[in-house]
Amino acid sequence: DVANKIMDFVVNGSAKGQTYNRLALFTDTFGNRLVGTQNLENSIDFMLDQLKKDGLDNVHGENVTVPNWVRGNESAMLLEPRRYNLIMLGLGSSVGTPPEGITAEAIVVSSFDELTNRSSEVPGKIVVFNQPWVSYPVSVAYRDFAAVHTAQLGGVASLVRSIAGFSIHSPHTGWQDYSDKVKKIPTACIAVEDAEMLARMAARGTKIVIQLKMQAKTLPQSISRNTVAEVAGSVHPEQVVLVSGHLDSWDVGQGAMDDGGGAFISWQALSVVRQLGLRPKRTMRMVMWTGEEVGGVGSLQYYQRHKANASNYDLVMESDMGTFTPYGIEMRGSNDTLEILKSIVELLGPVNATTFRKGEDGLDVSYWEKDGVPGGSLLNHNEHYFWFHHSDGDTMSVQDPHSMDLCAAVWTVVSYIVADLDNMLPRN
Amino acid sequence: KSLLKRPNYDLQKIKEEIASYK
Repeated sequence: DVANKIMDFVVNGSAKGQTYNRLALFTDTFGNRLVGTQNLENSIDFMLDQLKKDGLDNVHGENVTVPNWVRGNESAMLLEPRRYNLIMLGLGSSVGTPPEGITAEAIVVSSFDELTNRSSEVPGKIVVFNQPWVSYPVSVAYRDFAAVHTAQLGGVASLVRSIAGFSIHSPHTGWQDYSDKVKKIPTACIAVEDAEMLARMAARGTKIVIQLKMQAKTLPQSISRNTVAEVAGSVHPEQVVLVSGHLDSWDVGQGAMDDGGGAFISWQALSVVRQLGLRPKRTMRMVMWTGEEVGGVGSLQYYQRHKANASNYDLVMESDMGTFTPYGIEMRGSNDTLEILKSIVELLGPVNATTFRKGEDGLDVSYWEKDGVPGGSLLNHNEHYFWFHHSDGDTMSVQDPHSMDLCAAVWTVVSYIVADLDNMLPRN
Repeated sequence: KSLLKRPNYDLQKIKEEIASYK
């Protein structure tokens, strides 16, 4: 009854509250952890030390070349029709403004289509995007490409309504993408409330003038590290079940939800197996990725380094969509693999997480799909995830100790049993 | 590099193996 033993140990036993407490110590000590900062590297050193003290095997860092974008001071001052400091956050990779800022009249649009239809109005203007919230995958296109679309039509800067379904006047940052063929212009997110206010002003025909100042700059690339630890397999140590989350975060909030929770339930999966004295037949490997927030560069470079051994990767799992109350697992793989994993998820009745869904996995483990490696992620009640995502609200107060225990139980049972089965999961 | 392919595995047997973890 190993599955029940694991769940009881995590939820009711001496590991109760351990995941939350470990994450709280980590985030309270280091705060947010943007790639390129010494603080992130200090937090990785701390983790390597903690993982060794936890008795895990093969604890080490693996170097990753990462972008080094620095925010600097920034502001967006509404000058007309009244002076008002718009609540904003520059977007990752954005260029800065000249020291005196960019002062220009603004137009407000609600979609890329509207921008195209009003292209004659764009030259020399700051474009404000007040796109409605649809869903993250849909709405995030505005954060990603507002600058490119604006610059293509001669705009001088873009301000994007934060990609969030709910707001208490909080700006949300995130990465954005330039095109090599289009002039790079400054771009930032503004609070939902401010985007809506500007849209109301524009609808009334009111002239809007904004002064945008951003000191953002991109420094030469630097070196960060993926953080790796293992429970070595007893029979097939070369074969790997990988669990993961990312350790880097944005430079606002504390990165407790995104993705401290995912990183620390992954540590807990290995830690619980070690604490219970279990030894699966194949190796359980935990990776805390670096550089996820700037485009998944840590996981991509890990894949490039290890893909020659893809035939030995049994399952890759990532948690990067919250560690709220879990209800199951989402998996990608062959039909027979899904059947097998569904049987494992059925063991999760004691933590009420028996939902099994065929679906997508996360960015950081997606690279393995082309090699046929099954992938998976955690299903949890993350309906409010984007309330906090990439904002100052991403703190330990979002996390709940019991929910994190339940997530850790799910993560441990699934990864341990797959690692301990007599055979690897079948592939197409 | 060719990947593992196991055409001869017994799915029912694997399910019974998993049930033993309960």
